[in-house]
Amino acid sequence: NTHVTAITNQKGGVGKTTTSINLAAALAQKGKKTLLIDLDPQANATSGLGLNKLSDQSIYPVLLGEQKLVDVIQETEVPKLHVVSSELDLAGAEIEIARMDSYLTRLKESLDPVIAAGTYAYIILDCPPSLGLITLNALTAAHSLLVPLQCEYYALEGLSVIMDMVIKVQESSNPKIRLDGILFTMFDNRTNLSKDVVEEVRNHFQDGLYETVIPRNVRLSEAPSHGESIFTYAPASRGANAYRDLAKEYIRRN
Amino acid sequence: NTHVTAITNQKGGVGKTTTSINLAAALAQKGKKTLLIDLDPQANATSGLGLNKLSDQSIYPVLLGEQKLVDVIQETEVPKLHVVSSELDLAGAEIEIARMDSYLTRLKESLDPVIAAGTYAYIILDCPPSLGLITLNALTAAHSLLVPLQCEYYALEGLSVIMDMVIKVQESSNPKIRLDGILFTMFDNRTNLSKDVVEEVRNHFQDGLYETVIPRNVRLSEAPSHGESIFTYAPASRGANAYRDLAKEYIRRN
Ligand SMILES: Nc1ncnc2c1ncn2[C@@H]1O[C@H](COP(=O)(O)OP(=O)(O)OP(=O)(O)O)[C@@H](O)[C@H]1O
Ligand SMILES: Nc1ncnc2c1ncn2[C@@H]1O[C@H](COP(=O)(O)OP(=O)(O)OP(=O)(O)O)[C@@H](O)[C@H]1O
Ligand SMILES: [Mg+2]
Ligand SMILES: [Mg+2]
Repeated sequence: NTHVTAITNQKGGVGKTTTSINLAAALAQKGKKTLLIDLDPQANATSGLGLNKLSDQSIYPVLLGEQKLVDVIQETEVPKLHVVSSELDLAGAEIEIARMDSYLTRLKESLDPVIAAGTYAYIILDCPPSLGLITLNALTAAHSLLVPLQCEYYALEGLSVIMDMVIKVQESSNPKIRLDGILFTMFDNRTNLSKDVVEEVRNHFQDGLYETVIPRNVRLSEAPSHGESIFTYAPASRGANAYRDLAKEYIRRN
Repeated sequence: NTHVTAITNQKGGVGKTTTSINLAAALAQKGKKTLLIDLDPQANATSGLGLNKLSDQSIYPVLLGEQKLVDVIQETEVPKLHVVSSELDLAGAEIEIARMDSYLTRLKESLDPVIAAGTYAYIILDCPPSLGLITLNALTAAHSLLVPLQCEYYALEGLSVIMDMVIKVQESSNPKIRLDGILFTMFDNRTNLSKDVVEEVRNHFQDGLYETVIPRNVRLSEAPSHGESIFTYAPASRGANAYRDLAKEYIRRN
């Protein structure tokens, strides 16, 4: 059985890519075969794992029906972790996909054969900072959704927007999608702001919150410049420990 | 004469809204009548100044030609600072605008009467984290572009993307647009990463860099939850001083 999770939040810079890379790498380290798909034209998950942004070997031609997903899967230095990269041209895909009949199910249709083959225990989808057609394709293809929430005011304000969007997707293109959890990221225990945001969210969402909280940790922001996950770059760091805890909790939930 | 600047960077969470609000407020404090236009469906610049997200009184109906810009301008608690708010429905505008002949000049056409009236010294455009049609409208309407650059690896990686986009806009819909400057944001002098990013950018872009560097300062992230600019919320903070310096430098350049 393959479980597909979309890592989504339309607010920018909240830790979607950092969570996608390090959760996927942690799952692979625990022996779970994992596929990470980079759905952001910025291609940060691609470069963050040291891969090249290859044109025509990315998710872009797959969404247009020109390539099969299985033909663009790349191995990484991490055993059991595979990646489908992104490229800049993906930004133009939204206007191209909008014209197709199956504009919401392009990703789901390309994933179905890979899911049927049962190659992977988990598929992680890194989404761009918007609620456009690429993110809607991810929410239509996913079984669950993990929402990284930066412990800041604007991120808190945007939480209701993504929650409303999930309800709309449940009522239309994907009745099965459920909230996997809200994950606090960049938590800084020296600031009241972080504590206030966590307290406010805990009051509103009794369940649906991950117990693991990801601290602000400079090692996490240094790792991508070396093209490595946190487990290769700084395995003993607070960031690495937090993402290991997250993977344990994620496996228990899924 | 009215000078229009777009605050743009497709990377999420780099300080576009924080810079838009605090630069606009600092210019108003220096006696320059300033209009801030929130072009992001997240409407962070709107709530960050304590304004409501009013449907049909935002930039959204203006881009569709249903309202005049002058009819949706709101005053703020800051004298000489006016705002045009945003709303969530703006996210759907890209698909609607794409079908219009003047899909690149919707904003420019709505700004022209306000510029002709000469009411404002400066107009600041806060852009969403993408290079879609809303941002392209901003780059087509603007005289210059200010690029906030978070001192982190992914933000550095994305810099060439926005620079390439500006060249394309200069060659097509707006030959007059020029780079106003790159502004370092969230600089943390305790980390090597910040210093490395600044050094690398300074090597590549000898000119075109603001001398002012915005430090990471928690007061800047607390201010929006009070609906105030940094000058009202924490006027003696390092964040307030940095944005005052920025305004001085901005006025010298424009
Ligand atoms: N826990 C953390 N501690 C310190 N830095 C972090 C942490 N998580 C992420 N970062 C850094 O913060 C920045 C934003 O994170 P990231 O790029 O993962 O967010 P994102 O939501 O994917 O952004 P976008 O909206 O642009 O896709 C990056 O430079 C990243 O390295
Ligand atoms: N210099 C700073 N010091 C500390 N926090 C900051 C600073 N600048 C911005 N922030 C905080 O960092 C977060 C991201 O900033 P902001 O929302 O302004 O970026 P943005 O580029 O507008 O994001 P988006 O891509 O979602 O539009 C916000 O929570 C903001 O309060
Ligand atoms: Mg990302
Ligand atoms: Mg913003």
